[in-house]
Amino acid sequence: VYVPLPERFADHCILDDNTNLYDPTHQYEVPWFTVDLDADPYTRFQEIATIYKQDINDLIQVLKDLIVPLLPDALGFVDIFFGNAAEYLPSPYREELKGISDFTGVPIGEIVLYNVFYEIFTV
Amino acid sequence: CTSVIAQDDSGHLYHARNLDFGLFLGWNETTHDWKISEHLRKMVVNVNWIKDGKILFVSNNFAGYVGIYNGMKKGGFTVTANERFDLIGGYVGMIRWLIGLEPNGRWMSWLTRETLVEKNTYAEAREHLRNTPMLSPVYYILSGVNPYEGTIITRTLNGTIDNQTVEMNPDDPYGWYLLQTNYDPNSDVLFIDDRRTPGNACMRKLGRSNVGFSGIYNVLSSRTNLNKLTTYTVLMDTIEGKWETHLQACPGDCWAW
Repeated sequence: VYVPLPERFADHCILDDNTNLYDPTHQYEVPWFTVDLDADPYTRFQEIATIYKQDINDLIQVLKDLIVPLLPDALGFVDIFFGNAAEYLPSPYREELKGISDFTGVPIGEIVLYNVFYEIFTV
Repeated sequence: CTSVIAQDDSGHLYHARNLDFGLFLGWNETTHDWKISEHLRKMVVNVNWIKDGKILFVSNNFAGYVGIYNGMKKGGFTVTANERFDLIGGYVGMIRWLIGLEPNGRWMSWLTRETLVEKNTYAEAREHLRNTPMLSPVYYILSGVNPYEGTIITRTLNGTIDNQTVEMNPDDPYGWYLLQTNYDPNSDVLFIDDRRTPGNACMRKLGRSNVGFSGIYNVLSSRTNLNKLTTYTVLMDTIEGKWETHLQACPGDCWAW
């Protein structure tokens, strides 16, 4: 059954309106950081992890709030399974993730999960 | 996600993408937005990656994420990675890696980063992204600095699907651009998730003569390439070394993906 979308949801090329939404000054809403590949991998992401500590914790909490009602034991599994997997990740990623875990206070298994979420999501 | 490589009348290449993420990961009934997408928008950062005291390449990342979805090596190449869904998906690669069958398989976003660290040209990057064993399927969208240096590499865990890999084509009237969403380039898209058709229509409306940051940004700000999953648009010009990340959202009446 074909159900047409309401007009307000339909595809729309804004060029049809002679509209220009591009404003180069909006790029400055996104901050710049430096990651030094010559630095100790453990501390490379210290600045970003420290500044965004609360946001990273909040993001992980959103995932927990989704998962726990469905799979009450999942968090224990994540902490053990991905926590153990962290030991076998290649360098320098292993050390970088350990650093982020320590600087944010998020368990290493949950930081690993966040960083390999793409691989899980591709099904 | 939607990635675009396009060149203007002089052959100057631009590369851009919308990053969409958070489907089915919680719905905020107050803001009418995906919960994960909402959070990710607050965590977007640009990164200068330094080696020997110089900028080796630039990328943008979500804070706390060490892999790379989008990167630019000035004067060399730009790359974006779009999610490719497959039954033989990343979880298979993870299991194979965990039990030791794929000890050298690369995690998707780490292969992108490795390419930006180690490779310097479009040809080198193309070869590396096509042939390195990895742990999940993906589309790599790669552009260089010379006219028509643009390709969509359709990856499986162990190789590239050649008949689903496309290049910019001077013999095609629309070969001045490539647009990739989350479906194999030579296959039909899922009808409830068709961002390819409106994207192509808008690119053709834009026309080659109007290609640039402004024109491509407006294409990527059009529904349904812009939707409630979209977190940012990144615009890249590796010839000039220009990189802009713009936060995106689609409030109000907007398709959920």
